[in-house]
Amino acid sequence: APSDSNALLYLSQFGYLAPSKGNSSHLMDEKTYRKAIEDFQAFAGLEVTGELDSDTQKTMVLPRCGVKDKVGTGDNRAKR
Amino acid sequence: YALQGSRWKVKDLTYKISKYPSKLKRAEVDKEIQRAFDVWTGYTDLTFTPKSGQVHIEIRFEYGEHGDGDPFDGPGGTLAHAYFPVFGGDAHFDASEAWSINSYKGTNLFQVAAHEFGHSLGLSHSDVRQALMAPFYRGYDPVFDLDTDDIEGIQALYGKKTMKTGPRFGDDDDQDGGFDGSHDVPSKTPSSADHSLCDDPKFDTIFNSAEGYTYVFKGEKYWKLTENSVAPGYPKLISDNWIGLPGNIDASFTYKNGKTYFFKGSKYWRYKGKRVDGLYPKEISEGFTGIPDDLDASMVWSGNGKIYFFKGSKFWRFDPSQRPPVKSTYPKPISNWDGVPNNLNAVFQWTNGYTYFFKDNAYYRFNDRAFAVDATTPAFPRSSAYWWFGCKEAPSGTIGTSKSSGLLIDEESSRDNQFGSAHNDSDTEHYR
Repeated sequence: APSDSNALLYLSQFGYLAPSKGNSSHLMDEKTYRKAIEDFQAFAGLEVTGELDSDTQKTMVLPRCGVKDKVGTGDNRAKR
Repeated sequence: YALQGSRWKVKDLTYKISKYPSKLKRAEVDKEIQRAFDVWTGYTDLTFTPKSGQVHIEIRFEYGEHGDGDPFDGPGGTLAHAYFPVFGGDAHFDASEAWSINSYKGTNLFQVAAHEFGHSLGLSHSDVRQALMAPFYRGYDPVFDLDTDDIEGIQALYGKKTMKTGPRFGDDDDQDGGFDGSHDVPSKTPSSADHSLCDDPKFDTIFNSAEGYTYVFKGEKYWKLTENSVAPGYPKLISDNWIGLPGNIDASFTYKNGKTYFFKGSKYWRYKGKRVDGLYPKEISEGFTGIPDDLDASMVWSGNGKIYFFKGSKFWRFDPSQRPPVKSTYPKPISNWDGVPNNLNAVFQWTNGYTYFFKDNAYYRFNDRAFAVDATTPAFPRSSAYWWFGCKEAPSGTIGTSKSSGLLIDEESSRDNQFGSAHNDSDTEHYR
């Protein structure tokens, strides 16, 4: 199952979080992280808890397409 | 379903498989790839022909880093990815997967390829779990068929499959009972730019009829729209076809009861098709208590099925099932609709699921899921004349008339350049 850091990578890779810049460390508040998990859970048809629960972890390790779920994250399309 | 924002302009597409997987026979791979394309030809007029040399969609089975900045991760995880039409349409499959054919073992090539080609055609991931365009691998399905969600998505981009009986320029909207259900087949107007909307594209109101037609009203006249222009034989007089309805309408919408409402000044009219549906006009203050006179625009918003009215810098939400139908928290500022300007002329939801706001000679495409005007290229606002009315050259001073402007400024496009895809931009387009 993915750890929090792997979940962060997953959420960035598939467009739920803005990707971090280059080699800089990325400090993120919990609200942003929870919102990204909620968005992923809603998209994947899971119960929306905002927690990295076991269903969410299991879904994150499923084989999948490499195209982002949310194209354009980082611009204003994911603002709300 | 979700649309990325670009599609192929041509419907006869070509492809080639440049690199094959090592453990499958080439002939079997060829067959599975063609089957995967056939999934999409079953519901549209698209065709896919294998060809050597320069093609629209190039298919490769690659290991790890393969030149596009999006490396594969070995067995499991990411299985494949594909580029949207405006980024080339190519599809890459992770060669380290155990690709299989007609088998529950391994990773079923047909399933993954059909999904990836959805991206190559302009579909993004769907949040409908049973849809092919859902992002997660669904395994082998011996009786596979597209989900309704996938069908609606691909037909929003390329239209429904037609019977090949020659060009159809028919215009049956003015004959009661003449509707044959195939009205939304894209038709080409012989001289699409020959109409007055090109000279002055600002109009009064736009709506979809219950029968699925899109109409634009301006002054005393109206036009029926096709997929990319206006239908031949227009404009016509509003008074000739909507008997009793005046010109210079302020706002309109078609509600889920199939009836169309028109607003002008302090009054409104209700029509069923083109027949007035009772004794009209009536006072807005009586039928739509809480809504002001002299509206700018109105619509039924897909986000919640409620009716929205716009005037100046404010909007009102009207819910006929509630008492009062307008909550005391309204009106609210239009700025709540991220990116939408004040003093609108018209608004409606088109058949592709997007909500479109019109002001002066330009329009804004609103993404209901993101609740903001789409950030895409060309940027919004775009020229209504060019994108909606088929005018070859938009009047000077309008914006967004270049269908390829801005393509080289974003990350995905630069990745495509690194990869060196032999992609012909003239075969793709951003759509309205």
